[in-house]
Amino acid sequence: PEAADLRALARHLYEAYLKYFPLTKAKARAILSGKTGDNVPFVIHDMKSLMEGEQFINCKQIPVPEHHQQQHIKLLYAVELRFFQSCQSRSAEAVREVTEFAKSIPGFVDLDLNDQVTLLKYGVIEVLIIMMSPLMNKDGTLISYGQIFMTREFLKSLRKPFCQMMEPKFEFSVKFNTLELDDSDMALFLAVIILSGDRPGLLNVKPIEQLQETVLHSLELQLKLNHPDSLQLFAKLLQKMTDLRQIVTDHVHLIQLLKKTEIDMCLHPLLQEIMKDLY
Amino acid sequence: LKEKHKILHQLLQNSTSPVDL
Repeated sequence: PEAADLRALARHLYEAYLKYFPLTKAKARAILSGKTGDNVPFVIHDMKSLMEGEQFINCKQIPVPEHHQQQHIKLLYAVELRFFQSCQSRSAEAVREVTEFAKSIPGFVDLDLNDQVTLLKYGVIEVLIIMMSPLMNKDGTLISYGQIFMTREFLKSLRKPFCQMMEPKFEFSVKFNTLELDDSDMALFLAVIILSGDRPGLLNVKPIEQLQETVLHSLELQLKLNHPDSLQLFAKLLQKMTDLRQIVTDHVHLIQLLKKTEIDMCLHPLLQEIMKDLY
Repeated sequence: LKEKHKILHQLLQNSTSPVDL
């Protein structure tokens, strides 16, 4: 394709990205570096601040089962589960945003509908993990649309297996952030992830690979223009896709473990659909 | 596949109007 077409594609995907994703990397980095004036995030660093911060997270109160009615047990028991439930609601909303973004990729909606479902099923958690990276630094992560900063130490202090959920994402994100992609690079990278022709069960791989190839060309050109001094950035970025698959596999296994061990946990129906028979 | 993924299918088929999640 002509360079002008590839630039037009990059612009189109960047516009869709800005339209569907409310918290961009530019905004997140401004919040994290304290450049938003008085608008500083509420910091959650222990159980007390978590409970104070719940009003920001807009937690739905989940009923505590009979066998946990004793007051202090109830409090300790419910807090992690309640936080997990609010994470699920946000994740479901994020899946909707990613779906709208996917539909804006030229040619995506013309693919076989079953294949659109497969691409989203396998791609959406990878996309969400990439989108989480700009919200993170080595000390913690923004949540709740940037209204809250939750410390990494606090997440590590939660009871098992909740404490194991975020640490691999921090490790990935800290490394990923050193690539210094901006929002316009991210938009193309997300489209490349969605258009992976090797997802299990795809019916018609060829048109998906053709679409991905065009977006890959556009991404390669974008990185050359936007990061002229960053050698091998395109290759480094493509390597991240392998790491991502392992993180998603581990994440799904952890959720499956949670489902077995947390008798009162209910998985959001949309996330259940995505994770069922995934890996 | 569509049957097993009703919500995803619905999100794909609907326009940008938010689905009740």
